[in-house]
Amino acid sequence: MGCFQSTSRKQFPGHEDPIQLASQTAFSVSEVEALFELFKSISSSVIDDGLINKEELQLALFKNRKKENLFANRIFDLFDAKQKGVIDFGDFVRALNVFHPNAPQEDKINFSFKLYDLDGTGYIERQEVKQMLIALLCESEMKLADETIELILDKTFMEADTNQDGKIDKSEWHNFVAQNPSLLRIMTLPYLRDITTTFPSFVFNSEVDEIAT
Amino acid sequence: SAAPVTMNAFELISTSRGLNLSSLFEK
Repeated sequence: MGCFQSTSRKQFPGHEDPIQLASQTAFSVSEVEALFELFKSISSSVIDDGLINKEELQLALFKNRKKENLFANRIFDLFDAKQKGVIDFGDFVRALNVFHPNAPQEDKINFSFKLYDLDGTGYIERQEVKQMLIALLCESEMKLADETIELILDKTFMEADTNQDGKIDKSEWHNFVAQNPSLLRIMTLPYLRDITTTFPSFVFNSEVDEIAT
Repeated sequence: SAAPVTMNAFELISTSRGLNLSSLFEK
């Protein structure tokens, strides 16, 4: 491997060493290289600057760049770990690592908590959950009476907010997902186990000696 | 419809396509 020297890396600011990234994540070096193929295709879809901006992530998720979406924005904010307004390759790999089937459950629980704690207060509050429910209804063009939304919120907080203080803290979230494991289903991407066959072209671009894997 | 009340809010929210990152892998 490594027969062809890639010339594209210079266009990717913040492109981190695949060996380094593999050592920090559940991915092998080959898998990090395969993820680079995915990263390249997403990061060049609107502006070919080697970074993923919000519009490019929207486009990759919805195949439609015009569709503003609360949840896609939230995912973007969490992937943009350095809060630069763009996702570089290192951010991308480290965030996707949480979604790896072998990633620690604890990381998945913490990530999902942050995802739903829209205002970053350290609690998932009722008005945040209501905001997300309304966003979901708009997205799916479903209509529910406000009364029904309030009933869903009552039921949710009855079950999750065990100390009944009106907000869900991290330990309550921990217990709630333990009782409702299906809530973490979105936190695992089976594709990540098989990434080298999904994006096989990395083989031709690899700069890494197989021996390093 | 009374059906959604039997679900908790997070089960509903987690059906959003914006949270479904598997779309990233669809070419």
